[in-house]
Amino acid sequence: KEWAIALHGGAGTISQDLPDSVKARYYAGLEEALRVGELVLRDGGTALDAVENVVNTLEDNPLFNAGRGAVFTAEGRHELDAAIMDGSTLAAGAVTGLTTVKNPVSLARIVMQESRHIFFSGVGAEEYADQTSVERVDNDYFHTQNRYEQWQRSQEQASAESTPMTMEKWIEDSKFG
Amino acid sequence: TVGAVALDSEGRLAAATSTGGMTNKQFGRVGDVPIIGSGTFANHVAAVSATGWGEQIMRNVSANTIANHMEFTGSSLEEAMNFVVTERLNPGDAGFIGVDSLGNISMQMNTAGMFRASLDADGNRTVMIWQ
Repeated sequence: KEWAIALHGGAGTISQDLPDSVKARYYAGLEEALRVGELVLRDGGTALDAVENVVNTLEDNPLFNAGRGAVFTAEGRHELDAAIMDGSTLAAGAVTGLTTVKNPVSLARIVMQESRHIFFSGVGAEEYADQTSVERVDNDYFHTQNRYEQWQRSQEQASAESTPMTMEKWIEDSKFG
Repeated sequence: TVGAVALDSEGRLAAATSTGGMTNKQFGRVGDVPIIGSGTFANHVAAVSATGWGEQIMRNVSANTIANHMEFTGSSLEEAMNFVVTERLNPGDAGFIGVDSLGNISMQMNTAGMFRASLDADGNRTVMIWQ
């Protein structure tokens, strides 16, 4: 085939009882991202541009757990991770623990293409971002009401548990991407 | 978590993944997404992006294992991804999307669902959430 693209918006326990209106929003989000990738590849664009643009679209969609719409940490903030890899050169870039970069995958691509390194974390990743032109936002930008309520329920459940061991077990039971 | 994999008209493969992690994650916890070879990997054989239980995906170096399985055993992308999903990981652990150098696409998971979509130059289009 001349070109091909696939994308995902997370996996886990997804209730089939979702209201039709909610299902429609998810399908529309997937279709929108797929269209972005199609336009890049159909016009002869690179696979790297396609995957970055598609992931940017999903990061900007509050339905998905990345960028705007990211889940809350135990501290009630948002910490974002991303990576990108070019199969033709084995070049790779990755960032973790970002708090103010609007589209983490774009910073990962800059790390890959413009630095001598592969992986920046936390404060260092934010400092590296300061040296680039990536768009920055307040951490609150990533906040969505749905994720906030999900986090509040998690906090309530966690505080209801009596020992550290049972709290850890509860967290393990809820690990999904 | 979100991700994308692509093959372009010059035969180049690429993979990208981005995530907010897991709800209520502890200070400094990092999952598979930014770990090259675990949640994100691309070479001349295949491009793969993962989503799911990060620790399990990391323990199995999952994305790289799919590409290596293809390269070292001659298996197809579908077969290699199925090997990781069914023989390396446990039910409920993860989902993957992948594309190989011929433009074959595979999207598999052992979770109840995975938001996913794909398209190729021949017009084969998929948009799915559940099995």
